[in-house]
Amino acid sequence: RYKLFMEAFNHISSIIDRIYKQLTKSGTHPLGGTAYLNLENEDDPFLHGIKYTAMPPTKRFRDMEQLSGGEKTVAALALLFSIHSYRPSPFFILDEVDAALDNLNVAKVAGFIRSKSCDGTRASQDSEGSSGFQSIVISLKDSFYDKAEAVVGVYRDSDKGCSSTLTFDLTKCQES
Amino acid sequence: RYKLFMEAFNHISSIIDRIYKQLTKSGTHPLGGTAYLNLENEDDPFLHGIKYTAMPPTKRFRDMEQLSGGEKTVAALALLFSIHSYRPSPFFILDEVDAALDNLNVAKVAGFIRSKSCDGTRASQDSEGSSGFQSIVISLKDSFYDKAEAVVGVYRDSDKGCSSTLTFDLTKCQES
Amino acid sequence: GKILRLELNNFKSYKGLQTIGPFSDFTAVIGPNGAGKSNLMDAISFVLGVRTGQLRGTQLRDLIYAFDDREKEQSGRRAFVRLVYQLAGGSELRFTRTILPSGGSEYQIDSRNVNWDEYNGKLRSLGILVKARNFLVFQGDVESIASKNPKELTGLLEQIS
Amino acid sequence: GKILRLELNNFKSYKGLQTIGPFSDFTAVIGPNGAGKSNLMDAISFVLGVRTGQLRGTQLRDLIYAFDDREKEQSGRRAFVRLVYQLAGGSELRFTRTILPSGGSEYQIDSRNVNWDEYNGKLRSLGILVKARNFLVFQGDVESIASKNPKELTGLLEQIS
Ligand SMILES: Nc1ncnc2c1ncn2[C@@H]1O[C@H](COP(=O)(O)OP(=O)(O)OP(=O)(O)O)[C@@H](O)[C@H]1O
Ligand SMILES: Nc1ncnc2c1ncn2[C@@H]1O[C@H](COP(=O)(O)OP(=O)(O)OP(=O)(O)O)[C@@H](O)[C@H]1O
Ligand SMILES: [Mg+2]
Ligand SMILES: [Mg+2]
Repeated sequence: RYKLFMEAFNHISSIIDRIYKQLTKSGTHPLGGTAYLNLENEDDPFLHGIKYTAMPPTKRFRDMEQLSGGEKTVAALALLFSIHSYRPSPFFILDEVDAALDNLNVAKVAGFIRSKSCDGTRASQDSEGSSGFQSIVISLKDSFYDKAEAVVGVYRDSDKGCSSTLTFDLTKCQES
Repeated sequence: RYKLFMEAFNHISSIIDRIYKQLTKSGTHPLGGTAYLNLENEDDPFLHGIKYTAMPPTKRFRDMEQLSGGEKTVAALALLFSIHSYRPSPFFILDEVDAALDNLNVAKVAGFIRSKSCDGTRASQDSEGSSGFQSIVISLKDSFYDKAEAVVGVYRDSDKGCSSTLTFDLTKCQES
Repeated sequence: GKILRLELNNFKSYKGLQTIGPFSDFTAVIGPNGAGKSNLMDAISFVLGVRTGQLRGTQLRDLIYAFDDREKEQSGRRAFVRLVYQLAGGSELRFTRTILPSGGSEYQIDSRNVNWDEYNGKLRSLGILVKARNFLVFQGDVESIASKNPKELTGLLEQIS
Repeated sequence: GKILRLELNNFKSYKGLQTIGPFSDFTAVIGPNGAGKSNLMDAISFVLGVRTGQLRGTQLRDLIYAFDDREKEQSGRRAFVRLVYQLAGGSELRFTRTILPSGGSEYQIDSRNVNWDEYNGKLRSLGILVKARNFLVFQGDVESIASKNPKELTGLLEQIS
């Protein structure tokens, strides 16, 4: 049990900083932020637990409670994708995770998801060792869904009093 | 104590339906939804409590737990504005209340707030008896803030490592 | 592998038999408030065996389509969700979960009735760990993942190790 | 009446003395994630006397500007927030709340030191009921207002009646 746990912990903590940097780097901060996991007590992780710290670019506080809504969302997604890389499931389903994100962060997160889902990465294990996954993402923001390959439009059919859907393949109608 | 409470309850429950209809009416549903407050036990409200029910247009469920994220946000704002009309405070401060709203609902809520804040309603008690209020609204969506009279832009000054603001008066630069 | 399409029959706000998809490698689900987007995620979660409390229902019958509160009380209604999954090699596998009029649920792989252990075992063999749920983020939950306390984080890691 | 402007001095992410405003009848506050928008709402809540736990701090000293964790530990730092309020007649009233180096706080109306009861009494006379807080919606709280249980709703109504 201890051995399995430590194997998971070491894998995830070795990759979390790289994923957080991918989600936070930008033109003005090419290096991105810093993120790491700490065991409160090396010998008995089950009793004391794991502390997660994420510091956005230009910020120097270690206390996660001080982060803003959008900063916490990005930190949470980095943790989620790092955990996934240890136990890759074939798909991810995300329901309005972009609600607290500004347009810049929406573009970064959507770009990251697209890089993990499309263009054949699903087949190949890319060099960092984290595999790709299929993504189904619910979003209200057009700056998110215009990066998708296909769109499922859900509408309420008020005559019938129920939900209906339409599917569009975006790859066919994208301008070259 | 009982008398004061019942006075508040009767005022709020007489106005909640009208405010909810103002927030939910649209071209396709000119009547809007239905909302009401019920006392679980008339004789002893302190012990049993108040039940709030809101039903969006075309929906027939009375259970508020079944509502979607966006539908709950609209119901919550209707309740908040109804309570305000009984004890009007001079201003409202709202932090990203539009996070779960689609563009149509953002436009309705922003329009409602503008009607209560601008164009002199603050001075006059309008005919329905609910008074106006000053609004300070934090939002990430341009479809919300382009209805405001002034904008405070907050940015991070990374040289100094702190926040700074700029204020713009939109009424001066709006096209006629 | 990946999810190819879904077949819903009287599940939540989806009346009658509806096919949803095909899903690509990156699919966005869009629509106005209250249209039924989160119900679609609930359908995927339901067919994978996620418990009803997480799907905004108190009992399985709450997940069956009803036009209004009166219809909800009627007995004898059924519903199912079928997930058509494409394996790495290209062949298809169908997972179906049905809500019975009795209020219980039934599991099928392709058209064979199986018990929950076999159903879950097959999902695990594909890398779908329903118990850990590290691949599902429900509406409003994302920020709380970053605010988990140290013991909760250990618990999360334990489930996937 | 209405809020005309705010004067912050070393409050949360606002370093030094900064004037924010003027505020109009409908003012939107915009900016990227982590810029300091919610800290602005915290400043208004703080000067009205809302308790520190609601402002993402455990003690008043957390609300004083610091560049990093080391600076937070330094003693002798001060901060204040002043709210300039315009009365219906046009004259101005200033509410100021200061965080002292000792860790306590001090209240002033215009330039007179007053105790909390007088400060709060003046706010109530303007219709600002800090205890009921029916005019402040913090980030992420809006949906929970609609999901309050019957007893909580009664409690909310009690505070404003
Ligand atoms: N068993 C059921 N039968 C019929 N309709 C149902 C059933 N259960 C839930 N609903 C309806 O589904 C609607 C909610 O749908 P859902 O939560 O999927 O919306 P959404 O598209 O996610 O909206 P939002 O963008 O606001 O999150 C509710 O209005 C509710 O009335
Ligand atoms: N005492 C302090 N001194 C300096 N900076 C602080 C202090 N307290 C909080 N901060 C900083 O303020 C930032 C959070 O600001 P705030 O919550 O206002 O952002 P926001 O503009 O609301 O962002 P979002 O759009 O994501 O909600 C944090 O990054 C934190 O580091
Ligand atoms: Mg939803
Ligand atoms: Mg904020």
